[in-house]
Amino acid sequence: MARIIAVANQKGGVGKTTTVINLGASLAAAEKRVLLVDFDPQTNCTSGLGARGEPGRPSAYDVVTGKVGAAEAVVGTELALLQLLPGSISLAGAEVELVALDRREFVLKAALEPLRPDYDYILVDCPPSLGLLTLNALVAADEVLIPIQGEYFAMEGVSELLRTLERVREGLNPDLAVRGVLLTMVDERTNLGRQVSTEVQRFFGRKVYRSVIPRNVRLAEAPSFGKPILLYDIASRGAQSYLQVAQEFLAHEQR
Amino acid sequence: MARIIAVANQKGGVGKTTTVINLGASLAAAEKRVLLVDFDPQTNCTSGLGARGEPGRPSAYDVVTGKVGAAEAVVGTELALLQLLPGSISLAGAEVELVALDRREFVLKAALEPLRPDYDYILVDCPPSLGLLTLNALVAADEVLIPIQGEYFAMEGVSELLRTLERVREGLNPDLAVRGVLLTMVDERTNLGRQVSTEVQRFFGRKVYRSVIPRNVRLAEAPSFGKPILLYDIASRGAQSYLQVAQEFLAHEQR
Ligand SMILES: Nc1ncnc2c1ncn2[C@@H]1O[C@H](COP(=O)(O)OP(=O)(O)OP(=O)(O)O)[C@@H](O)[C@H]1O
Ligand SMILES: Nc1ncnc2c1ncn2[C@@H]1O[C@H](COP(=O)(O)OP(=O)(O)OP(=O)(O)O)[C@@H](O)[C@H]1O
Ligand SMILES: [Mg+2]
Ligand SMILES: [Mg+2]
Repeated sequence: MARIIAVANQKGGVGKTTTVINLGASLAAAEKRVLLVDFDPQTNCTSGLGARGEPGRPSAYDVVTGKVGAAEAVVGTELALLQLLPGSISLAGAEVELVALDRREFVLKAALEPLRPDYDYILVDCPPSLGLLTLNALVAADEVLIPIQGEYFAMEGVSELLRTLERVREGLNPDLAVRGVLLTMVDERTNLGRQVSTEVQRFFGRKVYRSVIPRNVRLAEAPSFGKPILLYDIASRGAQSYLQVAQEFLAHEQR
Repeated sequence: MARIIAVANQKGGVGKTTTVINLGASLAAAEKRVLLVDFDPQTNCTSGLGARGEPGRPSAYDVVTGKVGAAEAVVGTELALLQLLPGSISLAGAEVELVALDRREFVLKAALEPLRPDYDYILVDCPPSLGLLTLNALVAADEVLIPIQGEYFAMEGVSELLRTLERVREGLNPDLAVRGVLLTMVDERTNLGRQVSTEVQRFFGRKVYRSVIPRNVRLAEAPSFGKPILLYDIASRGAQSYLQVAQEFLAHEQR
């Protein structure tokens, strides 16, 4: 049965999508069956895998509006064990369309439950906000992975995110846990990089992954080729750091 | 009479807030009277100026919900000619509260119009989405400034943003123009940096500012001291590049 992990942080540009694609691909390389769900109307996860979301093909929007079942919308990627539920720009409209529904926070959960037996991990890429789309992902998820960029503004929104998790636990998803906190785009050479690392460790303690993701231009290049970093440049520091995080992520199961 | 400029791009982490704070401060240094409006519930603009939004003090939320006039909520900064309308986390709720109003897209415009005589420029910092808050900023604005990060994903959402501008022009704000496109966090040493610059120039032509903002850690450090870069480290490449952009921004008026 799959563990469902929401990758969330309302701060923009902190590496949510880069983490979903590359942690997902690294887990698939470690023989895990992985589904990525692109729940951001920007669809960076879909295009970063070269999937572009063709017109007429069903997407996460069609799934949450009840037009198709999730299994029907799933597509393959260049890695056999990595599959994708593509996103769509129309998801932006779903935020408004879902508001009127009675169980509006449970729509994604209901759609993903039937898929649990088919995967080991389902990773959900969230938009940079705490609206209904991210709320749906937090309700569907067993755990949340929080990417934090190694810079000042990045710590700013964390307490707001933790308050949101608390509110989700109170009514909608009592067992939601923080699986881990991943430091991204870290430049260890600068004071700021070291200062934020120390502060994040103080705030989250053992939840912080020991492996950090360095700033590495190959990670920013890979999406324009529609490939995860391990297919684009396996020798790069970016690829090696995500393989390391995947090892730590999997070691968590044994705890 | 102030020109009102929305600084917008739904892609997260591309330098919207850093541009609002530092272009604003550079314009104030050039003797222009400037108001910054923090219209993002993350309130990075407010905290990046050390203004922390004290409890009980009015914010942009109180203005758009009709509790106070904008002038009452405005506070000073360390630069005499730079003032701030602080943001608030409650703005996230405003997205839902405003939806029911008849002229929900015109609320910010109505609030800012009385302030026009008091400033030369009003810069509005937008959240990373194309929801009602950003829509309000685009309707209130005379022009929009689009920061684009020098990386692949950053170009992804641009056509969606341009479609949104088109929709705003059709009904809500016919005269809305693109004032300029600013390349941010550019690392000219990498292929990706050069590739994106070329693509942005091809897409936007003369609208692209010749001055680009390099990746410079001093820009990321300054907000933790609550200061614009020109008060934190005037000699840095970050400060110098924003002063240059301010010159180009002002030269636009004479065209
Ligand atoms: N470790 C890294 N080194 C260099 N560039 C990176 C790294 N991680 C991500 N990037 C680049 O930084 C930008 C932001 O990353 P990404 O799009 O993954 O963030 P996000 O949190 O998903 O953004 P959004 O909030 O818009 O969804 C992208 O252009 C990406 O390619
Ligand atoms: N030129 C630069 N060089 C280095 N770091 C930068 C630069 N510009 C911005 N930053 C840093 O990058 C991060 C993202 O910038 P910023 O918060 O201004 O983007 P944004 O578009 O406002 O984000 P959001 O979408 O969350 O509102 C911040 O931590 C900021 O300090
Ligand atoms: Mg993303
Ligand atoms: Mg911002």
